[in-house]
Amino acid sequence: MNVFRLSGDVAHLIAIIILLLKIWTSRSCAGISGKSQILFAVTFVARYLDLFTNYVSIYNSVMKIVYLLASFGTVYLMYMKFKATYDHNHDTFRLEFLILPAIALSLIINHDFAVIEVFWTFSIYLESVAILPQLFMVSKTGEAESITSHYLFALGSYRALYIVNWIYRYYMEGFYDMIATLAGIVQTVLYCDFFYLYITKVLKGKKLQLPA
Amino acid sequence: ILKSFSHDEL
Repeated sequence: MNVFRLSGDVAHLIAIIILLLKIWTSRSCAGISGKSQILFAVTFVARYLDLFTNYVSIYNSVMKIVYLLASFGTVYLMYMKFKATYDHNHDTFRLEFLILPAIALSLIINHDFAVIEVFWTFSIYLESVAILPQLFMVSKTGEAESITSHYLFALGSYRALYIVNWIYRYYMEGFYDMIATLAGIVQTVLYCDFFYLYITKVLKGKKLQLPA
Repeated sequence: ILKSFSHDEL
């Protein structure tokens, strides 16, 4: 554990909490892609199948459970409790375009062709593209509420911090995981355009609005 | 593959 990894985890947690609070306090999930949230829930389930077989630390186990519960809570709020506010007309990204390639790739490129390992790999590939339905939704409507952009910024920061963590671990521990790193870089790159808009607009008090 | 997988990250 290093400071970059910890900051990344905290940024991830903050992102998840921002989203839950936004939905809970506004009693609405307008502007949020339910499809991205389903993908994140699937990601956590596939990755944390090792919750009971691979003990790392109390910290790891607790965080895994928190991420799982929070992602299921978000999906529940969107598809059950505040279903009426869910903007499904704009949430039209086809999930099979992400899930099927992630399944195929995890069967071909993995560290070990074993069930738990393939699920872990699938979760890594799926997470790297899970935000696409949300970014697609923002581009479709041409704007995002500032709270939604704070959520995306926290989520993107988590990925960027993990890259710094991997660089640190490579030099300090000789540790690297090619699959996690390459997928992580892909995932972070997807946020770059958004980061640019966030810094040039949202931080200056403007609404995140895409150029027409 | 030098250092392989030991999934200790989240």
